[in-house]
Amino acid sequence: YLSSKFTSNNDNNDDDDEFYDNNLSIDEYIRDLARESKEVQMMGAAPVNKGSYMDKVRKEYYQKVFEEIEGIEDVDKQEGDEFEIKKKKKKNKKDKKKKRKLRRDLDQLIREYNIISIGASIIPTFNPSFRVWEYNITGLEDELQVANKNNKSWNDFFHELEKILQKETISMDNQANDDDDDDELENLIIKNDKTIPKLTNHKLGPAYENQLFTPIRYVQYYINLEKINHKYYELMASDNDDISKEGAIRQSFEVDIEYVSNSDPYNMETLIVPEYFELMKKLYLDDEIWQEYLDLAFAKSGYKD
Amino acid sequence: NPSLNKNKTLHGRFLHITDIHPDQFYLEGSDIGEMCHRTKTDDSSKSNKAPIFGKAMAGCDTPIILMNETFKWIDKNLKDKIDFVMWTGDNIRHDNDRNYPRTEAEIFDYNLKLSNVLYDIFKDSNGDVDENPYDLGVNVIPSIGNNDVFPHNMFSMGPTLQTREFYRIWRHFIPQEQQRFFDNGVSFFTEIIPNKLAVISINTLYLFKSNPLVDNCTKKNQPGYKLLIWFGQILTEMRKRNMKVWIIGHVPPIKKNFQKSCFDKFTLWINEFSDIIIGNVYGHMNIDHFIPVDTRDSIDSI
Repeated sequence: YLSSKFTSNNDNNDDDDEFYDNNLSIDEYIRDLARESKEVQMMGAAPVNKGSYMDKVRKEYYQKVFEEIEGIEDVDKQEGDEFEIKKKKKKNKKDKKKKRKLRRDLDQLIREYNIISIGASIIPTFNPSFRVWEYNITGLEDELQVANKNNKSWNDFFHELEKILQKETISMDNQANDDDDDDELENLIIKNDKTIPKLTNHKLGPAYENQLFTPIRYVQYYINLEKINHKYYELMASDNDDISKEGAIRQSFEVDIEYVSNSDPYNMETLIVPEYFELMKKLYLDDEIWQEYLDLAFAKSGYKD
Repeated sequence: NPSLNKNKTLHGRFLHITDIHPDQFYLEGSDIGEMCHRTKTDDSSKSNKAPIFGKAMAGCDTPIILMNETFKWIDKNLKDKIDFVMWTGDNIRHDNDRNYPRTEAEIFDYNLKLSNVLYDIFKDSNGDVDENPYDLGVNVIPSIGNNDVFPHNMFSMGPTLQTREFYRIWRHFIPQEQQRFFDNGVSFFTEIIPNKLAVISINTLYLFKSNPLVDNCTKKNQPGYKLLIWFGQILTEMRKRNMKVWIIGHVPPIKKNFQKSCFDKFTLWINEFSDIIIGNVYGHMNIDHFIPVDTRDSIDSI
C-alpha cells in the first residue's frame, strides 16, 4: 500500500495541506508518514504548516496568474511602442485596436481558468466559520415565463442514462487491455472516451460575466471562541445566582461577521473570474494585503506556523 | 415549482457549511493534550484545559454545545433568508483517540443526527411536511466527506451497505428518481428552481488520491470513470435545458488531492461547461481560500 502511494507521489494525511517533496526516498517517505501519524495521534487535528501551504498557493497559483496577465500586457505594450514610432498619426485608431486585442487575450486567458472555492470549517482548526453567498436574481421572473416545458422527464433521462452507462462500460472492456501501447488505438480510445468532454466554443456563463445567478457577494461569519468562552466564564463566575449554565451559554454565544467580499482586502464588486484575477494580482504584489488575506484564511485565529 | 404546484420566494442567498466534526466525547475542563476527552495531568492552567465552546488551533474536535448553538443561530438568523444550503461533509469527530476508536455505527449515527437537525431546521414550515417529506422550504444538498466513511477515506463502488445507508440518512434530500444512481455512487443533483437552477453534489472520494480502493479515472471498472460519465451526461442534459448549476463536494478538485487522471478529466468537464457552471464549492481543508485551476495543463496532459 505504501509503495503504491509512494510511486504516485501521494500524501495520506486527513485534511492535510502540505505539498510533499517528490524527491524523498521511500524510506524517508515512510519515516515521514510514521512521524506525522504520531503527531496526529498526539495532537489530533491541530493545524501544522498551513502558513507554508498558503505561501505555496500564493507562489504556485496566484503568481502564475499574475505573470500570465503581465505577459499579455507586456507584449501589448511593446507592440504599442513600435507603433508609436511608425504611425503616430493614426494613434487613436490603433489604440482602439490595441485595447481590443488586449481584451481578447485576457478574455482567452480568463476562460481557461476555473475558480475552486474552499470553505472554512466549523471544527475549530481555526475559529469556526461559515459563509452566506448572495447571487443575482434580476430578471428571473422573465426567465421563468419562457421556461421550456417540452423537456423530457428526469425519469426518462435516467432510464436512458442507465443504458449509456451499461454500454460504455461494456464496450470499453472490449476495446483494449491494459498493455496496449499502440498510438492509433490509444487515440481512438481517447476520442471515444466519454469521460473526456468534446471541447466546444461556447458562451461564457455566470461565473465569468454578471448575469442571472452570478454570485455577487458573500458574507463570511465566524465565531470568536476566545471572546465567547471568556464571556461564558465571566458570567458563571459572577455573583448572579439567577444565571444557569444554559442561560450563560445562551448569553455568551455569538456569531460575528468576519468580513464581506466587497470590503478589504477583497474589494470585489462581483465574484466573477475576472474579479478573482484582479484579486490574485493584488495578493501577489502587495504583502500587506496578503497578510490580511492570511488572517481571514485562518478565521482571525492568529495562526502562524 | 410546477411539480409541487407551489410558489417559493427566492432571496438570492444560500449558505455553505462544512466540516462540522462534532465530538460526543468532548469534555469541558479536560486536557487539551488528551484530545479534550479526559483529564490526566494535575496542570490546572487554564490554557491547557478544554473550554466550553472549544478552542481554536488546539487540535480538538467540535464540542456538541458549539455545534448545537451554531445550528440554533442559523435557525434563528438565516433560515428565512436563504434559498438553499450546501453542506459539504465530515460530520463526525476525527479518529484520533485510541481510547475511543471511531466505529462505523458512530459515523452513521452522527451523520443521521446532523441530517435530522438540518431537516428539522429547513423543512417546510407550512404544515404539509408529512404529505411530502421532499418538499423542503430550503433545499439542503449534502455531500460525503472522507471522515463520513468507514474505514477512514475508503469508499468503494456501490451499491454497498454504505451507499444504501447514506440514502437512508439523506432520504429527505435526495430526489426519488435518483435513488438508483445514488446507490451506485452517492452523487446526485437537486433542482433549486426546476429547469433553471441546480446543485450537483459530487462524491469526491472516487477521485481522491487517499482512497486506496480507487486507482484512476482511465479504467472503465473504476468508480471515478463511471462518475465522470454520469457527470458529463448530467451537464449535457442541463445545458440542453438551459439550466445553470453549482458543483459541490467535500475534497476540492486540486492537483494535490485528486488522482491525476481524475483531476485532468474533472477539470476539463468543469471548464467545458463554463457556460452553465456558476461555481465550485468544497470543504475538507479548513482554510478559507480559493484556487485557480488552469485547464491548459489538463488538456496537454490528456
